[in-house]
Amino acid sequence: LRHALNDTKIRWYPIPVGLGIGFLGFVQFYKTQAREKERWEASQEDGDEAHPKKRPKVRPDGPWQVQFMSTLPLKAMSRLWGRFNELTIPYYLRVPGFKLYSFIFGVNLDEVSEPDLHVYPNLAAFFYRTLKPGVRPLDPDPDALLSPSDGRVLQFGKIEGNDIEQVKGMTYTVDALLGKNTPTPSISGKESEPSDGTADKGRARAELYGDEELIKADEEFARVNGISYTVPGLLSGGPEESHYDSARIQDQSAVPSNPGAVSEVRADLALGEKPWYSLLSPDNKTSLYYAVVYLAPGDYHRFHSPANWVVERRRHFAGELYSVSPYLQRTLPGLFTLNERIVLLGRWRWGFFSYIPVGATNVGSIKINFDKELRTNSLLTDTAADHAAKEAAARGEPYSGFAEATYSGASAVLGGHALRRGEEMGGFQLG
Amino acid sequence: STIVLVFEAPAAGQAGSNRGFTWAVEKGQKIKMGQVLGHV
Repeated sequence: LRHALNDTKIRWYPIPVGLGIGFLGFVQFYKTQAREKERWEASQEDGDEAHPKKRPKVRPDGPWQVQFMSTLPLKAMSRLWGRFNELTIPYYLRVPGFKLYSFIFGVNLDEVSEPDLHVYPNLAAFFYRTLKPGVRPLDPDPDALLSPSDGRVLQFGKIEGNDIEQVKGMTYTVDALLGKNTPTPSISGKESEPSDGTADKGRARAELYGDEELIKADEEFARVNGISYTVPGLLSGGPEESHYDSARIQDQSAVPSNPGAVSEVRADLALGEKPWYSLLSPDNKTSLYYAVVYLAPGDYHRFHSPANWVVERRRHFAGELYSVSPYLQRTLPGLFTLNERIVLLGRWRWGFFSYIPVGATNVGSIKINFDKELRTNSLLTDTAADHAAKEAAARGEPYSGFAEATYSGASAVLGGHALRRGEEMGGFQLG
Repeated sequence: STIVLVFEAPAAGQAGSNRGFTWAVEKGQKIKMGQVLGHV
């Protein structure tokens, strides 16, 4: 044995990267399981019913591929994939690496704002690249609804009733997608004067939604996020065309109006009295429409506002992270109600407007520029969801599956955060 | 990744109104940010 130990020549062999990744994934999975088991045992001792293990794990139905995917630790894989893509690429490998990625996924490097690809330290930074100014001109028609991003239009149509029936292979209810109920307003107390004293509430709202005389009185009535808005500009339509009449505005006392913080995360969820469709117009002159845009891996992954609108609240569904490829969209019914997603709820000049970026395993994080508190695809998200489940269970209320925040603090007058047509709202980040 | 828009717009063909939302895309069509999805 001594002879063998001393005289044997040592030879080094490279380990395949995939093996390394597999090993790290296994270690992460093992740790997560051990932690879950530990917590579950602790909860057994003190009889804690609301443990996540008790929370029914959503089991998607579908073919064996889907069942197989539902057993995988997709979140851990997504975080691992994110970590992997944040590893700094050696300086001289960056240009060939990104060019190879662009060749495989069809990225148009002529449009990328940064000509020197060395600037991008890793794939995550390259993935979240910006474009040269002017390469995405906005359609000049003010009445047009613009595409929020690059991609492929997978589905679009009119919503009849609660089900989106025109969607082959993708049947889901709007309630499941947007979350049916909303918590009682987190900002308590009566309506108060806007602290900046720009206008009294009734007058300002009338200006916002189309009271011609008042508008003439004061063209520039709101300064939101440092940008001054005029009503016609904000809603891109003549006041006489606006959909709301001021009388209707007056009775919206339920709309939270206390400036408060820019956004306030309420992890505890209670059945409230204001479902999302309370934002719909009471008259039947309008209909609900929907469109689904799929972003392929090579597409520009920042998304923009398709119209002038005011986002009032945001619902974050922690959800799972399945792929959102067209194949899985066809095979997994209700995919979007399973995935991690952010539901932005608000209004535009024609009534209700919602914008739902949906995450996926390979692209886990959703970033919203004006919502600094939002964390997606992170352990924090899971912890918040567990916490919310416990609190709701402690109050004997069902867990409705999302954490909500309101943006009423952004502008006391508009009751939300104003977005302009074409304005960048955020994006999808790797991991 | 995917973005879903759910929104309210004037229904096409309403009596007494020349406004109505119409789509300007085809299913499966490639689209760029800023291009038209539909018109009111």
